[in-house]
Amino acid sequence: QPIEQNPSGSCSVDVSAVWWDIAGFKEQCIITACEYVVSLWKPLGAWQWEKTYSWHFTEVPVLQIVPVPDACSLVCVALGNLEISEIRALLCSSDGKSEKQVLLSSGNIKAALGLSKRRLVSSSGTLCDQQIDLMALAEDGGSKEKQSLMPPEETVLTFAEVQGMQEALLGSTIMNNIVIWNLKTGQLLKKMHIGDSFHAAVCHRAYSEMGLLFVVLSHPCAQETEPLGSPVFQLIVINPKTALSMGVLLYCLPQGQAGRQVFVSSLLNIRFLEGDVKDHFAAAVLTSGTIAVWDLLLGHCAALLPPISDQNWSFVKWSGTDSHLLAGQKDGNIFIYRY
Amino acid sequence: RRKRNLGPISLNWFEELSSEAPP
Repeated sequence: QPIEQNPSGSCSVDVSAVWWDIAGFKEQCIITACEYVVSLWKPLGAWQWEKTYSWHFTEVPVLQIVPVPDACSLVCVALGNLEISEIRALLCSSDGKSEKQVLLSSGNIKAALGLSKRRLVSSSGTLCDQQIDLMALAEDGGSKEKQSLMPPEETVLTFAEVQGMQEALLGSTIMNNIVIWNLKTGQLLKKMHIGDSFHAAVCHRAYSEMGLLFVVLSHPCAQETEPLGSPVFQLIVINPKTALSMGVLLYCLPQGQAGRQVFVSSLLNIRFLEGDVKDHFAAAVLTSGTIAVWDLLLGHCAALLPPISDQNWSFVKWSGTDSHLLAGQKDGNIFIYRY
Repeated sequence: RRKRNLGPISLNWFEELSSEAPP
């Protein structure tokens, strides 16, 4: 169901799902982001939604929503032009009557990820003064504790939690390495090279099983080197003890879609990659305007959503609160699919 | 065979790497 027509003419940039306390009830809400406004929509039932809160930004536009898993009535946003220059926490006053925003960090921020236990990790600065910060978020949205993680000697582009291991964090770097930190001690545990075919890969999800680390990666740009066409996502396995790795599965487009999968992205701005992974499903927006969904266990493309009403899809997210797929168009229309 | 290609595996890799890495 379309939940918003955007009369301002500014582009819709992101969507996310969040739990929010509204009049004493914890509701599963939708957060939408346009360039200068972030809105919270509460469910009214029967697929009707009502805009409940809006946070306005006047100087710097919104680049992406940074959801904080486990957090209720709190969401973060990254603001900036080409690069992230600010991360802000968005919340409400204690009486629920007005919106609040708190500046969490500013600077030349490369990547940010919300983690379990109300934490946020970000990488900022350039190569020689790169800083990796882990923040615990207080009830009022501010930073309660700040801890530095040991930076690798190369730029960190993306982060991913290791499922089931709250103290482990992965990062992908510009030099095709996966790094792993111990969040409790801040130690950089290992740097693992994953081969040159993974240039500027985005690290989406990871889990550890039988002493091995399984990592789902995606490629910010298509590469026509594979005989089956360019893989959009890839599952690799790494032995963290030896740093040896190998590919397990490639997730390619079905026949007939090949050659049209170059993402809305560039090597310099890989966070604009429009792909998302949750549990064993991955979704991505293709430049054709179609959304493709893969079953990561079965290894095949499970669904294709063609553009609707002549409007291409421009972003896609899994709802972290259930198994819904949130698909957005530039004009502000958000569609929710039950998968 | 695949596991052998990746070298010796440890179920406690996280704890072991944490004790080996510089503080």
